Formats: sequence, C-alpha cells, structure tokens
Amino acid sequence: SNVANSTIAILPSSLPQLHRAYIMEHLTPEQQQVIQSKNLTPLSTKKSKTRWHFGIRSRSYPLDVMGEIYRALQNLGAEWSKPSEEELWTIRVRWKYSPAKPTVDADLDDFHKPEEEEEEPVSNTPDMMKMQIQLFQLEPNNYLVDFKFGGWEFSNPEENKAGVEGEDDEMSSFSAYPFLHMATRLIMELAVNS
Amino acid sequence: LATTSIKHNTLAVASIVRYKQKYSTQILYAPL
Amino acid sequence: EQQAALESMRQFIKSKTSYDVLPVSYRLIVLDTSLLVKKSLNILLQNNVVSAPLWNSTKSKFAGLLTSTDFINVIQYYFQFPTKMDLVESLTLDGLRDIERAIGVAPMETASIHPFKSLYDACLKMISSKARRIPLVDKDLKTQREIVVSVLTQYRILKFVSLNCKEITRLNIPLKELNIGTYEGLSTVSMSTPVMDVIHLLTSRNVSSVPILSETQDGSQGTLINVYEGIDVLALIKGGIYNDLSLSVGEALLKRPEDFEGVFTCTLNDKLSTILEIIKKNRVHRLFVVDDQGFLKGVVTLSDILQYILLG
Repeated sequence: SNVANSTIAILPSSLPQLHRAYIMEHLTPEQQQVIQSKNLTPLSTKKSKTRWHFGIRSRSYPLDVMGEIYRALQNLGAEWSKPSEEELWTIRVRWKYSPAKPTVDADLDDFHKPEEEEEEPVSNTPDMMKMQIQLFQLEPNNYLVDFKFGGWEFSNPEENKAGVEGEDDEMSSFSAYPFLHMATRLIMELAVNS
Repeated sequence: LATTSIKHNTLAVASIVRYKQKYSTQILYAPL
Repeated sequence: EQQAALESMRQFIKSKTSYDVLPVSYRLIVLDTSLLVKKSLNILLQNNVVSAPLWNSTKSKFAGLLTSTDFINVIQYYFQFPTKMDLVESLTLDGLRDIERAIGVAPMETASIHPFKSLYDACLKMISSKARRIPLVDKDLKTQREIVVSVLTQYRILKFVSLNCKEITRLNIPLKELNIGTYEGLSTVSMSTPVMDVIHLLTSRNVSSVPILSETQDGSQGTLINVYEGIDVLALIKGGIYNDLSLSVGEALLKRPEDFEGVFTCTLNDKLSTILEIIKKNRVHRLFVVDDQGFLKGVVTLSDILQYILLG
C-alpha cells in the first residue's frame, strides 16, 4: 500500500496466477490432468461490448414495416388513432395497461413485501399508456422504427378532464419500466411474426 | 428507446430518464 | 480527536441524501423475473455487476434484488435434490422464492428507502437488515408505481464518505484499540475442503466469505493463503461445474477471473484513516486481520466500518 505507515496489503497467494501455481504445485501429474479436464480455466472477463442503437432497424419496404407494426399492435390488443395525411409514418398508440393494481405502500420502504401481503388496489391511477411509434429513413433501404413514451391517461374520458397535476414535474419521477416492458412485447411480436 | 440485437433469446431495451437533476439509463433485460 | 472527527462525519452523513451519492449519470440494469436464472447470470457477468433489481412485468412492480445469495440457494437446492437437475436448468427468476422455501431459508427481506431520505437513515436500514446494498425507491407520480431509482452499496457509501470527509485523516486510533471486526469463532477451511462444504458455511454462518488457511503437518493452525467469497459462486455456476461434488475449494478458485484484485489484509496496528484511504482507490469488500507471520486474527467488514462510523 502506498499509504504512509500502513500495513495494509494484498495477499500475494490470493492473486489468480499465484493461486494457480500453488494448486498445480500440490497436485500429482494425474491430478493435474483431471484439473485440465474439469474446465477450471479462469472466467473470461472480456465483455463482448453491448452495441446499442436507437429503436429497431429494418430493411423492408416502408409500407411493409408499417403493416407489420399495425398487425403486431392489433395482436397485442393496442389501439391507435387514425393517422393524419401529414403523419402517415407515425402511429399514436394507446395500450390498456392494467396489471395487478399498484398498492399504496403505507410505508413505501417495504420494497419487497412477501407475496401473501394483501394488496389494496389504488383508485384513479391512469390505465392507458400512450406511445408514439415513428418510421425514419436513415438512408435508401435503411429504416429505423423509433418508440417514444407518450404519458398516461384514463380509459374513462371523464377522468382525463381532471388535468394532470404536477405537469412539469411529471417527467422527473416516472417509471420507465412499463414503457420498456410494452416495447419488448411489441419488438418480440415483430421478431416472432417476421 | 435504445435496443440491442436479440442474443440467446434475450432482448435488452433501454431509455435514458431524468430523475430530478440526474440521468439514469434504465436497462431492462427480458426473455424473447 | 477521533471522536470529534467521527462527530463531524456523522453530521456530514446526516446532511446528505442517498440521491447525493448518485453520479450525475449512471445506468441501472433490471431483469424481468421471467428470465431464466442461468441467462440472468450471464447478463450480470457480461455487465460486470453482481446484483440487479428484479421487475415482475405481470404485476408491473419490483420484486426485490437478485444477489449472489440467490445463486448460493440454487446450488444448495441442487445438492439437496440432485434429481431436480433439469429444474435448475429451466428455473426462472420467478422461481427463486420457491427455491428458498424448498431449502428452508428465509426470503431476503429487501429493505429500501426513498432517495431523498438522509444517507444516515439509509445506512441505519442497511445495518439493521444486514444487507450490503439498499434499493432507492420512489413512486411514479402519475401511476403510483414504484420506481427503483438506483441501488446503493456499502462500498459506494464508504467511498463517498472517504472522498468527501477530510476528517478521515484524523481517525488514527489503531484497530486493536477500536474493537471493530470479528476476532472470535471465525470459520476457516483448507484448500482441499470440498467447495460444497464452503458454500454451506456461507449460508449457515450467514457470512459472505470464508478464509482459507494453509495445511500444516502437525495440524496446527496454518497461515491465511486465500478467501472464498460469495460472488465466486457465480463463476462456479457459469462454468457449469457446480454439480461436481468432488471439487475442492482450491480447484473452484481456479475459475476466478484473471483481473481479480486479490484479498486485502491488514494488521491490528492499522487505522481507519489508512483503511478509508485504500477504499477510496480500491474495490475493497473486507480486510482480513493477520499478524506479522501471516496468521489470521480476524476480519473487518464494510458493515463493521460503517457501523463504527455511524454508531461508534
């Protein structure tokens, strides 16, 4: 350790190379053979770099892509507004998102309540997730389908009139996971169909 | 939305979300 | 001097929130509970993380944290029910709770805390729940759903304190006078101990590491030569060699990645000022206390250090 007057150190025999030498030194040649056969090589830490890209890419014809998306949305029970002339390549989707109602945790901090805990449903949470799907052309024959979270609203139009409290603050504490989950459902539907 | 190519029947999607004054890249791994 | 420094550090920790510890931008990996356990292991290793929050997409809510304890439970299950090998292969993260019940271990109660509560409260929660990490959970304004903002570990908190509190240079009372750490009743093994016995010790003693001592001719206590850690289990499962009953812990450690930084040791003359200095620059999980001949005297964990700083 390069810290003054300290006796903190790294145990040399715990370093992988020295540990391997220690083990091999205490084994008979037959045992060393066994070691080789047991696939006891160090775990490779080279991380195949995860390559991220926006949306999903497609080389199909634009109209085919749009058809695939509408079909997938239909299979997943989503609804969409009729596209306007100027926005033929944009789909404004609404999804009924009604998994088990979230609970109002009396104490938010019990992150992982045992399952059997009774969950009283929370009233008036919006149950329609909005998403905007748009086709972009990157270059000839190379398209990108972009997914954008569009906020929440109530399936019962009456409740939508109440306006949204904390509009500006809305985006600063929203859970992306329902959106990410619906995007995976749609991508899987497209992958499986294609 | 950011995505990765599907490998071993597993899909990863991500989005960058502002939480107050900080930015969290939330990554969800799900089975195909 | 030390008391005054501690008091000042406590004020600092009380004045900060867990949110303050978060970097300006960071990533959070979350696993859908319908993933296979084996697939989730690859995802953790590929992202160089040892734990991740779980998302139950059918209930649209978070389902606790996946940690090395879960993988240890899977191995224990396999050894209690060897005929269930195919179940282990097809086990999903949803099934981990059943595994806990099958081998009779209590579910990991994951305490969590709101990001804007004081860092002091987060540390107290971790100390009382004996967890080494704590999810920061807020609520989605519109849908009332939980948001896991991030997961704070003891290491990250101690690193944050070491980087921001200049008072650490005044913590100069040697360990031997501080009485922090564990010096009695430590479980130890030797290189030839079956790795399964070591994994049982991790669970039965509820510890995250087991020191390995050298073997001596006359049976006297040997010196510290290595340590088996809970996260080493991930390499065991990844290598698919957890079903080898005869594997010794020395052989199992051959699976450790080449870039493993090594086991940190110290002596009873060391002080928290130098220990926290080391934590600033190295991913230290614990320090094994040895004497000048290398014989094991005890262990100081991050929990011990955090508890001392917070509570004395």
